[in-house]
Amino acid sequence: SSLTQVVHSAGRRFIVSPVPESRLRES
Amino acid sequence: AEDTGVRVELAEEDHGRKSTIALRLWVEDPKKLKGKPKDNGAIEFTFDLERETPDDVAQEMIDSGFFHESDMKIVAKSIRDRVALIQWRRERIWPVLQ
Repeated sequence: SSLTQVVHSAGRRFIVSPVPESRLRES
Repeated sequence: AEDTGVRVELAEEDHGRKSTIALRLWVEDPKKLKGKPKDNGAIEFTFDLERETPDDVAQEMIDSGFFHESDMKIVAKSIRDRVALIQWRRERIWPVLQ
């Protein structure tokens, strides 16, 4: 799976990963 | 908690001992947001229950381009609701540790 890491200038790290289809609400 | 269209959950099991917890946030219903979120990813981050506020994190997510500025309140509220639930649960399950 692909992970993206974003570090804010204040130092907090955000790690972004794909949301499993089962966790997404159907519209 | 109110359905904000933004889901926040614990990203790890909470044992009530650490002030810093790992959370995961994702958009369940983009129609509830004013701006377009960056993508469909789940954003994992740590949050210090004693030193930080949900508004701090929401602002940093906006600064980082995940959400539009106009969605600051909805993102902050989603985090705040989850944090309140975690704190409430900690006080009930591990009152001695608090």
